[in-house]
Amino acid sequence: MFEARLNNATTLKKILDAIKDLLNEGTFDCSDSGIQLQAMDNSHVSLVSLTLRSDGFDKFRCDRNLSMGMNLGSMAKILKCANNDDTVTIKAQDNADTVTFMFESQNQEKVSDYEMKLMNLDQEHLGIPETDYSCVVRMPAMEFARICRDLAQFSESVVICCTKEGVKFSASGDVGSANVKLAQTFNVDKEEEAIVIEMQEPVVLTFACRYLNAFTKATPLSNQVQLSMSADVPLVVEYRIAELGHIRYYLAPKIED
Amino acid sequence: FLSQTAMETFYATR
Repeated sequence: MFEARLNNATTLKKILDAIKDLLNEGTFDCSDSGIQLQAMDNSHVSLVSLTLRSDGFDKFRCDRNLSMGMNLGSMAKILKCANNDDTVTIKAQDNADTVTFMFESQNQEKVSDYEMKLMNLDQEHLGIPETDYSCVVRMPAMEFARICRDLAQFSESVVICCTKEGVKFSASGDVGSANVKLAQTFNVDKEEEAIVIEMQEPVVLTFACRYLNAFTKATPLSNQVQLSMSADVPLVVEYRIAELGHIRYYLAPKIED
Repeated sequence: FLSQTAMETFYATR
């Protein structure tokens, strides 16, 4: 028996919004420690890794490890039927071929359940080693989203250059070129507005705007985003989900032929 | 020219 409950549906809606543009389907691996999903996008260029800890749920029960392959488009249709302040419970029997989403209104007067067929997906888990990154940048998630959106107008790719002075995002194309420089902040009143750079070595890496923009769909989940970079390894874009877990996106850099 | 490399190039399948 698997059962996981969240007291409002908003978080789950935001999580799904953060992954459904990159992935058509995904396998949710459930165990007593929580729920994990790892999947590459169709082009195998980026990887999504979602971790939701069991202690972050309002109720969590998982008697036996369970892998549930879900069509994320279908899941989105179902979650649309939930009000933001509904309690949502995800339920499945052991070895079941369906999963049930139950939504309960605040006053308990409306209870709805939606059963969805599960899919058998080929699982291709990548082993991601613990890596010490040359540069780790923490910045407001909204600012990162804004920069990715703005620079995508100029080029298909963006160059991220990180030094101890700051981080610079650049794009150039037919229209011209664009540069956005952010300096490390000191003494900001609010932690969520801070720009913090931890640098071992400076890095210059090029990434596809299209994917960065897809990652910023996670912006509503978190005030801050963390970018971890090293030469010639994938960038990690991490959004923390308060008290529940995190979503990490990995994007391979563009490399000269 | 810049080419886009796939994830598997960096991380081994578990």
